[in-house]
Amino acid sequence: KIAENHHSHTIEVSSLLPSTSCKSPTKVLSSHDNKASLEVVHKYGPCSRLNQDKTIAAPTHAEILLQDQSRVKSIHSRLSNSKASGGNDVKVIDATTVPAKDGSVVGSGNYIVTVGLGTPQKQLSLIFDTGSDITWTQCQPCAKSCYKQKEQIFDPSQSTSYTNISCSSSICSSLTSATGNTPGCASSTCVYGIQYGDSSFSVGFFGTDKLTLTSTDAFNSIYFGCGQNNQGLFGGSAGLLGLGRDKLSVVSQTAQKYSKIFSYCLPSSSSSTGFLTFGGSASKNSKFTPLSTISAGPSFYGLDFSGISVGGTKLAISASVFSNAGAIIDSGTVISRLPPAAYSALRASFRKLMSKYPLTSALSILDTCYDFSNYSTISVPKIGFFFSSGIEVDIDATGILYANRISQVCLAFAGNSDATD
Amino acid sequence: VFIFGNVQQKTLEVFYDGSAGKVGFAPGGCS
Repeated sequence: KIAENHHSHTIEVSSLLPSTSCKSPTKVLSSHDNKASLEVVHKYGPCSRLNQDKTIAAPTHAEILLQDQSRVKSIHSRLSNSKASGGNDVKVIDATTVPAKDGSVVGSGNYIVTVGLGTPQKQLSLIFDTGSDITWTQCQPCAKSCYKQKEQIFDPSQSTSYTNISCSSSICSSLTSATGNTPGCASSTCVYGIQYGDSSFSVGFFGTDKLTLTSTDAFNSIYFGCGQNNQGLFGGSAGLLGLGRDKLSVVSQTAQKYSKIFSYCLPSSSSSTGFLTFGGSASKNSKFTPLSTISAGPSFYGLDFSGISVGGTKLAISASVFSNAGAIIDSGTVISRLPPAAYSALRASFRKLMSKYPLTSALSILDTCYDFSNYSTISVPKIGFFFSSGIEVDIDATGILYANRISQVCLAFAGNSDATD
Repeated sequence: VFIFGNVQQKTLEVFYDGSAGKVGFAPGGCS
């Protein structure tokens, strides 16, 4: 449906909206040569197990974009807070209060994988998030509160392999770097707490249990949060799989086997599937760029971003615009955010090349939207990202536009409000 | 910060190698 030529994509307008049926039925993803692959589905799409439960309404696109904005605000505050205060202003957690520590709003994170937890294993659909570190799920008896989730809530008392972490364990104190909060203690058991933005959090007992990734890849004692007090925009998922760079992330905890290697592919539409693989090797046609570390947020995956091309032409944006701001890649943020000068250059160039199409009203944070009701195919300029290693990564045609409906299809990028963000 | 969001990552195979300190991108990765 998308013809490529040198500088633009020709797209069938009908392909802009996801189909209502799952296009790639669940395939058995294999485990071999020391790698484990899980299927990735869009939380609100027809391939998701969560979607079958009509009582969990999918948010509107405007709501998803608004949640995304609060996630981005909390990421920016996480980076500026620790820069400003020279470290985490951590607070002590007890089982009832969670300090307003900005984390990252996960409600907008919309890709999930299903893993097994405990013995016998219970299937749980978790949001996977490279922008946060600890893995947690809601746990019985939900001492304080649990939000509605699709699968049965995990009950640690029914798992023969579950253990609690004691307050005196060094793992307990290492929660400070993974959550930004000093752990608490309740009946000599370590209490974790993580706050995501202003609307969602999870507090509970920190423990270990068996994590089953695939039929042949399981880890007997993975540290995770057993949430007794959970609130938030998790859309029916059972919790979160943290893939950040902290030592408590699942990536670090399985490093012995997978040497901190993981990869994923996010599907082109909410009605198709992708994968999350631990271990393995990169595709032959991969282009590499170095990982960098943002001192104010060492858990994030930093990249040295250096430019943007639109329609085959690199935009005249000084490299300092990107180096001043720094860059991260985040599976939990929906819309890419650019430094203001970069976004206004992208916006101007895109609008010029799309001038034959009628503009329409903005959609939340997206200010360049078109009405394609009178078109069956459109021609959209290609967009590429440049990195300091000299590589250029072409953004797929499905990653350039965000369709609310055919009469409101928007450029899927937004500008940061402040250049120092 | 510039944040590379998941819409723009669609159909790319994004490969993280935390030990070697690099990230790889391969187009058309989901098949």
